[in-house]
Amino acid sequence: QSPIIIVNTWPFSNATDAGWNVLSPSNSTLFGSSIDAVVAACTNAEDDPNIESVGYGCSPDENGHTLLDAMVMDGKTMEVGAVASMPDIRQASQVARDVLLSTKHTLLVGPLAAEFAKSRGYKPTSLDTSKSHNLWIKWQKNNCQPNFRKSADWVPDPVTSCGPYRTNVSDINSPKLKDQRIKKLDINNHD
Amino acid sequence: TIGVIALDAYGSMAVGTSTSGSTYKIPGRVGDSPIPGAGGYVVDNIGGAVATGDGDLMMRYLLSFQVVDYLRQGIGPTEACKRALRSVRSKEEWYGALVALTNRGEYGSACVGFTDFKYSVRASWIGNQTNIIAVSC
Repeated sequence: QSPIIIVNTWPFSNATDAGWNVLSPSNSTLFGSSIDAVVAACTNAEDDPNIESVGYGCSPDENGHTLLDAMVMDGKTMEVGAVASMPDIRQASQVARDVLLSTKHTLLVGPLAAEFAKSRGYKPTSLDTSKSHNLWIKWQKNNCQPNFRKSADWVPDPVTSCGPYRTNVSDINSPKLKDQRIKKLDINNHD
Repeated sequence: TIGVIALDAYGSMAVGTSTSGSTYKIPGRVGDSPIPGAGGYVVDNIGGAVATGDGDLMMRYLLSFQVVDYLRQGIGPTEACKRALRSVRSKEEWYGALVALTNRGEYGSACVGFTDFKYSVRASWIGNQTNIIAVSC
């Protein structure tokens, strides 16, 4: 038997314990898999309303909505399943495991990742809560600060004002924007 | 973000990550968590690593992949995390942490920027309860 161990990037004891209980269940002699253990730990964190960087009801974007990212990697097969920017489905890591186990793909994104989840039986539920809504309102009242947009590229100035934002036309002939347009014209420049 | 690495009784390893991302991000933004090699990476007969922090910056360096590659060279988990973090070039102060676990059950971590970074570990040989480990960044 290999040594059994689980490590978690944060001191979320309940999440670590949830994973441990899969690896070494107290009421069974059957040991669980590492994949199920990491998913159990992540699921525990996704369900915990006190953890503010994981799961529903936190980290609203500029539009006030919560979207989830998750990934599961199997070190034996080197298979990966992941979802990104996924709305409406709370069990992000479980959906990532479904991508890994039931498809030949690696990463599904956006509303179509949620559609995939629904096709696997997950029930859609809003990821927004009164807590995340209040965070967003507070951000708006603070002139939308902090803000991830670079100041010179937008009108109105995102350092001082909320959107909607549009391209700063006076900056359009800057070398950087010229370069970007040239790159976009390259028909071979895609994934 | 939560990043988890597990080594099971059959010697298999996995990593998992989950996050709601940066608060007030531009809609459509995706960070490092769901990107293999960035938010997490694992190879059964070597070990695994997971990352947390500024995903926009960290994902450009594939830090979890770097850590596992250092483990492959025989470097210990703490030193592997430190070396990977050193590869990040940033003019501004930034926040990031890496946690690593080898296939022999050795674990370690390193961080940048955080005043109080702690991670958690549970194994039968360390008291059979979750241990919280503080790391000096």
